[in-house]
Amino acid sequence: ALSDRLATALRRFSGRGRLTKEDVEVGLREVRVALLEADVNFRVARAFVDRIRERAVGNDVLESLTPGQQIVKIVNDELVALLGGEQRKIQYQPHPPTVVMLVGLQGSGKTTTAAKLGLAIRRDGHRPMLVAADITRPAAVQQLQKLGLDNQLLVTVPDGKLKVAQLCARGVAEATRLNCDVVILDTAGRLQIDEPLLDELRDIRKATTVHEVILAVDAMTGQEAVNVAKGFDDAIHVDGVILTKLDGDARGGAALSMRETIGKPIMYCGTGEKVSDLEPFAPDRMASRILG
Amino acid sequence: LAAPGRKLDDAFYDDLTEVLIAADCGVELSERLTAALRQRARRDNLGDGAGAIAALKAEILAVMSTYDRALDLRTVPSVVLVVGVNGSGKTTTIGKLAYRLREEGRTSLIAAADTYRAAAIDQMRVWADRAGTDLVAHQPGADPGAVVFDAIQAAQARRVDVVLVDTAGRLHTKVNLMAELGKIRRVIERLIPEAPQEVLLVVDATTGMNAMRQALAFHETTRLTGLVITKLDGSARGGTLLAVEEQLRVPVKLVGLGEGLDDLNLFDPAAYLDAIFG
Ligand SMILES: Nc1nc2c(ncn2[C@@H]2O[C@H](COP(=O)(O)OP(=O)(O)OP(=O)(O)O)[C@@H](O)[C@H]2O)c(=O)[nH]1
Ligand SMILES: Nc1nc2c(ncn2[C@@H]2O[C@H](COP(=O)(O)OP(=O)(O)OP(=O)(O)O)[C@@H](O)[C@H]2O)c(=O)[nH]1
Ligand SMILES: [Mg+2]
Ligand SMILES: [Mg+2]
Repeated sequence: ALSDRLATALRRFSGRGRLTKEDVEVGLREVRVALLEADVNFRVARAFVDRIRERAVGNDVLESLTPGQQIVKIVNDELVALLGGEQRKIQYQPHPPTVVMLVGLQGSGKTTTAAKLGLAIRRDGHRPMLVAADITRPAAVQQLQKLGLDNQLLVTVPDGKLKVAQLCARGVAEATRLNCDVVILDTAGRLQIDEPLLDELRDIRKATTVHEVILAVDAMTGQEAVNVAKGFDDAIHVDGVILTKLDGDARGGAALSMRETIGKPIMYCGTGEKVSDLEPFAPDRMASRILG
Repeated sequence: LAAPGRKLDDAFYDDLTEVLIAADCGVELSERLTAALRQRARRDNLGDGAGAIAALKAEILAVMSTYDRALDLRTVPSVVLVVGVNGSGKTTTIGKLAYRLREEGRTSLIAAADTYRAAAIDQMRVWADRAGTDLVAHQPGADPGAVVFDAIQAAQARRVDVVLVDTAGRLHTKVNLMAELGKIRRVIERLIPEAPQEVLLVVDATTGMNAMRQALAFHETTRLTGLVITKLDGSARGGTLLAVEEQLRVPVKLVGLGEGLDDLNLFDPAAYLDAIFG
């Protein structure tokens, strides 16, 4: 853990009573390494250390009997502040339906998360409709249908011969017809470097009003989390992030990387394969997870 | 980095470490490779950036070429067990592999042993049809071991060359799911003592340091014979594979380069290093 590494790193200075700024630099290097090992992007890690440097060379660290612990506290405070901020759930529109679009890389957990969101929204007293908008992945539509069936969630499967944008518009129309007030569009996984597929998302936004774009990101994502988040945000504007598979042991540094890069809130955490495994994001828990 | 005439100064070595870290090679390996190159540059007078990067690639390649990266499919039937965490690309990889085997003149049959996830069997069925191979499946919720048992018996009866076993995604931290995997392996072993000839861990190229933890855990539960790195058509470089190969001595055998039937290649270490170093 970071506290142990700092204790070891700073031990050689412990004889002299007070640390110097150069000594603290040794500790800051340990912080940077710890963040990198937690999958925080290397540029974000460097910027983070630059940010905390001023506090870290303050007297309460230099004169502390346990400077390592002081630095850990500074790091933790800063992480919580950066990760937290605006706590955010789905914002329901005054004129329904609220249309939510789930996007992200292949296999990031969108389809499962669509069902999870549907369940949470229904428990919130609303009437969700899931739209099976992935017509490329084999049996993607059946996957969403099965999740809907098992959890009493409405799933609409618009005509697969339509283009995806038209299909989504049809889905929203169908949801409105059935008096649903929230529509969740489950889209196909795609690379943020695939321009034609980013265009497909842009076309969806042109064909039907989308109020919330949520980016699903796997918690084990490494350095590329920055490029992935930027790619989707620059292309179609992302409103929030859902971090999936947090029931594993990935440190989740991608959370900090994305928060720092696109500045959007992490709304929920996927914590398992069941449709009930969705929790609101907790910045303090994420901070201690990243610190390890 | 590899520019001709580029000076081998501190900025060069800092940039090298950054390139490696950005590729998900991890801090430890990135700093170790950089430090070693620094020493070697002095000792062997590597000249400029071009010379240094060429030397680094050659050195890494020397180690990587000691592996046999071919699939061991000598026995009939050979069993290939495909494992990995959720969403890494197992089902798609099996479809591609079945197609590749067919192109090479080998028959295969697929065991749809993910009996858990919604529409997993349907998904595997579509891929089996695309690849022109047979599928052995039970109903959702069935015992995966029973599906594997039936598939291997069918392969033996029909004299099929290869059995490809699709398993449910599972996080390596879930003790009961890893135990289930051990059970599946034992079903295979009891039917054919030398099987499974291949146990492939499928890893998403976008995975960071967790890839090592996945590899260690899966290797402990069911001794891996190879890795498949998927989604290398994206921006991620999958640099964790270098540390995993080094530590486990399990080679990357295949790479996924897209979502089509044809998007599976044999792993080419030289091409891979070129992609990392530009
Ligand atoms: N353990 C765990 N597994 C999850 C979680 N979320 C999703 N999964 C699993 O991850 C795998 C991929 O999930 P999908 O919902 O198919 O992902 P997707 O983004 O829709 O995939 P594509 O449509 O192919 O891009 C499945 O095995 C899911 O059960 C989670 O929070 N925890
Ligand atoms: N771009 C790209 N996408 C891939 C590649 N391999 C798989 N995928 C996609 O990744 C997603 C997940 O693939 P699956 O084959 O369902 O993954 P899985 O490991 O079987 O998933 P679970 O069974 O749910 O654990 C699908 O959308 C695939 O099309 C690849 O090499 N490149
Ligand atoms: Mg999906
Ligand atoms: Mg699968």
